[in-house]
Amino acid sequence: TTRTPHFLGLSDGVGLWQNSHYGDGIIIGVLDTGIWPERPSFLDSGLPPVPNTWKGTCETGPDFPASACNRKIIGARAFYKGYESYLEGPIDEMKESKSPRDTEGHGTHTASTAAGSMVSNASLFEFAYGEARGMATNARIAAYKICWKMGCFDSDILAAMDQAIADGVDVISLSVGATGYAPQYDHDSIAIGAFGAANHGIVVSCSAGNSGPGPSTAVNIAPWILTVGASTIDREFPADVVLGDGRIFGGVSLYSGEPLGDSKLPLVYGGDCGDRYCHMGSLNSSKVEGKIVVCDRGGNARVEKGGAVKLAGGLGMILENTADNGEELISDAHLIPATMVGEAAGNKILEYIKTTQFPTATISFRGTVIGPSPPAPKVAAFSSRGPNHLTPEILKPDVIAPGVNILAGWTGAAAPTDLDIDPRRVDFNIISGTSMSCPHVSGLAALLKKAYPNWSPAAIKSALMTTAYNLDNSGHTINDLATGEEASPFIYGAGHVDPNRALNPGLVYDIDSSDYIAFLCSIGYDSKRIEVFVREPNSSDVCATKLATPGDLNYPSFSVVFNSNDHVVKYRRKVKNVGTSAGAVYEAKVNAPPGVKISVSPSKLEFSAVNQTLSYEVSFASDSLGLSSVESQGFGSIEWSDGVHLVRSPIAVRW
Amino acid sequence: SSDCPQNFIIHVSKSHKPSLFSSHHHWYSSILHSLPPSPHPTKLLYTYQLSINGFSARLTSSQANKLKHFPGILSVIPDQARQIH
Repeated sequence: TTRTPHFLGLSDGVGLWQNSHYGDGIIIGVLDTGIWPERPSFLDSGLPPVPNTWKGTCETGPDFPASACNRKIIGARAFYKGYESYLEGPIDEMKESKSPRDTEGHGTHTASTAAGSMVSNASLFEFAYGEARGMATNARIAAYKICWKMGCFDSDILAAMDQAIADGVDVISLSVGATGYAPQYDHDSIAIGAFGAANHGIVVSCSAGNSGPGPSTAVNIAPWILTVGASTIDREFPADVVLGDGRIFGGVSLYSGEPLGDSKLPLVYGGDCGDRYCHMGSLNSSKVEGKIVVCDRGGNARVEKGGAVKLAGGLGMILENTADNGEELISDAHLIPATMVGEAAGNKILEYIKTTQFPTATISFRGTVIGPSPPAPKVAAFSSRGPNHLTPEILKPDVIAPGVNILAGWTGAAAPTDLDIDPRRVDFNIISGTSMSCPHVSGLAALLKKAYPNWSPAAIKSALMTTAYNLDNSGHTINDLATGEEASPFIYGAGHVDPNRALNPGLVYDIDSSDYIAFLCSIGYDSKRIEVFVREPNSSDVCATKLATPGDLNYPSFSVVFNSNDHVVKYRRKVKNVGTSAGAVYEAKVNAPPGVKISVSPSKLEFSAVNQTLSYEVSFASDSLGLSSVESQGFGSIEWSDGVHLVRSPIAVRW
Repeated sequence: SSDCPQNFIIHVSKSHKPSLFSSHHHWYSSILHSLPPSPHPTKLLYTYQLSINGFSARLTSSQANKLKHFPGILSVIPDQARQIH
């Protein structure tokens, strides 16, 4: 990726990159649509031999020779038995490859984001130009192809997880998830498989989903999974709409052909020309020819709308968001001069068309713009959110990371727009999704794993969470693109990852599998339901160490639910001193949500040894103000500091 | 329909494998062979040992229900399709 390493503060010769040797020796298993190995992001120049912990293989096929693997792509396999069983027949190899080759693009993008090699002069049609590299430049990639045209089947995902564990991966990156609400943990194969992987010391980093901005939309929310939401960086691709009356509305575009020029063209609304969504073949040529057409978002692919306008003789397209998407702008590599504007601008442009006898417009393309305005990061409207639909006492998502307009490697088999009408092929593509934020965090987890080989997956997750930030680069609380208002921990979790701070978290909240079993007991799972996790029929005493409440799981964040019976909620935590000072003394600072009194006991933790663990208890007491609300929420934090480290846990409270 | 075959994930107790089977794979194959016959042949898709303990198979719903009562079978869950994000 270009720009995101800089935005994350990663820099050569210092911090996490230096201290982790760029992830050398760490293996990231990317479970996705496969990989396009010829991309420059997968060159292995300068990499030492394959780690001796690697036990996997490179599956070959007619379109995937042994030479496809090297010291960067050290393994590649494809899993399709579940898919073919679903199809009730073999895969049509004219349409998709049974080898690990990625004919979709998604897997090449995520793999190169996590651990791509450094590539100079990377861009998509000169957009996002720069030096592209994955987060863990020296980590190795094992590609497990589990996604096919009709989806990614649990049976294949579990087979890939099984193989990845056997092969010796350190991190699993999974930008895939359920549609709709998250299934119960014991019915969620990703959750169950991730539990098995975590038991083998593997960090499992997953995308939270793109079902935002509605509440409780996050998936992959088991507490042993690192759940990642998506946010913007300080880079945009502006393409402004200039109306005949001189008004200018900001939009975004990756259109790279001939510009429209300064002279204005007649402007029409697709809804007045046959189809507000501008489906292919549905626009009336006599009304569209030689004009710019405004199309509503939704109904068909965004870039396809431009194709429909072109087919009808139109010269340009303005894609306007409806209320469903608000002000979230997605940059697309349009085939004709086109831009996307937010709902507010779209409404004003439509009003202009309605009230003007001869409405005109043009589009001004401004290329790649990097800078502090608008502030970044902002949470993407599409990023799935909490509260946790399964266990409200566990805050999800865990963190946010760059996931909007991310440039990374792409397949040679499909266009950057993924449309059949688009003949272009590119080395790099710019796309958005929590799929893109997940591998950023997977790469960071790989770096931490290298820096601290003995840390558990939970400790690595804790380091990333307790060092995350929630202020943007203008010093204000991170904004939510869905509303234009401040986002909250239900939206960004602990906040935006800060890798260099994660290198030195001071304290970590560690968890092992027995804690997770105690957690499952606390949410009412009986021994029968826990069997799939422990893999044996349970005796009734499996819950002998049941937590008093699921909120007692030693999680690095706090989510509190008050109801009419519970005015006071108490959670316990244990923190391990992973700093270098044996005699570290940490003091607690509480930022309580309105309507809540919080006490921390003890409020001072005096360590006497490195790796010593100390406990504390937090009491959350709701006052009558909070209880008077029918349903409301509030946010705060608990910060432990020894004067050097700041170990911050977000608090989310619901009544 | 109970006769319509689909994929299932079957979670199995690690320790229940009878000693006469040389491997879990053989045990799972034997389990599938012992199910009531169906117009659609059962098919063992994968054997899992590390991510979960068990296997996946193509079965009818009635066979899946039957399977739930076999010794050592912990859970039978329909295979679901997920989507890239």
